[in-house]
Amino acid sequence: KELFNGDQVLRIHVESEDHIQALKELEEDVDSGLDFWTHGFSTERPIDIRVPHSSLSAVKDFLKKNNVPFNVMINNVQELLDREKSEMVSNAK
Amino acid sequence: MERSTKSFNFAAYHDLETIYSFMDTLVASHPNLITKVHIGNSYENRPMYALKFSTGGVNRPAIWVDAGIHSREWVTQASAVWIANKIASNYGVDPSVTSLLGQMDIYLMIVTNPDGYVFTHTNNRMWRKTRSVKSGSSCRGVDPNRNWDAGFGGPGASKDPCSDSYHGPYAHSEVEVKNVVDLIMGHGNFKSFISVHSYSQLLMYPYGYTCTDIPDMSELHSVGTAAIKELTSLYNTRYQVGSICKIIYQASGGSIDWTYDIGIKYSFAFELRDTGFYGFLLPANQIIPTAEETWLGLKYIMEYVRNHPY
Repeated sequence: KELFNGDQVLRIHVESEDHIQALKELEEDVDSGLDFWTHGFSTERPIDIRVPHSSLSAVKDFLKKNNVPFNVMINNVQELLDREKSEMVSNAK
Repeated sequence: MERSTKSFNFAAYHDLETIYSFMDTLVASHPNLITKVHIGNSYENRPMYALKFSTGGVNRPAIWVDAGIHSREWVTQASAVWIANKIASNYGVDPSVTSLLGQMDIYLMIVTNPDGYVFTHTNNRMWRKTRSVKSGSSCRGVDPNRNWDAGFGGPGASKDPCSDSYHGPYAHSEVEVKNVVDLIMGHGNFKSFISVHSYSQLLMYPYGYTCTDIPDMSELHSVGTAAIKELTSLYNTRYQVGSICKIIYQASGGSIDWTYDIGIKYSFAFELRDTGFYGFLLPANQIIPTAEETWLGLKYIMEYVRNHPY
């Protein structure tokens, strides 16, 4: 079973064409294992990306370097999954 | 033990077996209204079922609703379970539902990507695609909402089998997509096709594969806006209405573009709520509120379709 310990979901607020270009670069970097929860880049809506723990610091550094504003929306994905799982087990009972 | 939908917990996420068992119970409780249509099997040979709500007649005009084509969007399958029960229990009680089913059939597919759904329960909660194997690649699965014959392989879909938006080797390569295509084509009298996704709170109409406006844009925009007004009236959940290309991004190979292009005018895609910043991990206590508000929007579209034959 795949675990998501330490994975975070970052909410990115795109404000300019430069930010969009930076995100396109990120999207093309398949080795980082980024999981885009929302698709398409625009200044109209935020973009949510699940970032594996192993890529976190590199991705955050990249965003900071390119002045792309973001915040951590989910601090640890696995914690939410564990909660969901235990709720399901309890409901099944 | 006597089976009853009254004891079913709609405020919980369930595995495929439980959902399929619920469908059997629902059919058994409403034998004159609902039949379970086996539309084919998935890549891993799981049966795919649509619930057909019909009060009789031959090849009546019909409305299609599907949920869960992206397997990790669990609130869609859960909402569809609630909606199936709502349609069944409201027939003969709510004049609008009764009148609708007096004239039209509704097909509701609760789990459109059963292999993916099982995989989200057993191996990877974040799985979105089908589970088909591609020769020459170690990555599995195709994004079933990039696999329809509508601008197939164009912008907004990936040719990389490892990508979450991989369009597949050719249009309708995924048996899950092909099964729905065959049913829609074989039936020939669908007037509306509504695909239910989750995330971002949107109601969209074609196109996604091009940013060109559809000929019916003005009508579909006004239907969508009115539907969202109904939806919002319950919990004030904020939605946006527009074409896929204009309000999200260009995405080719999507289901509602294909249905619109074959003549099903009232083609829409919902993206359900994420009011609490949980994404695909929406807490189970939000299932019923999500389903309730979605039902209001859905019902508006269905009523409009009934009142505007073409």
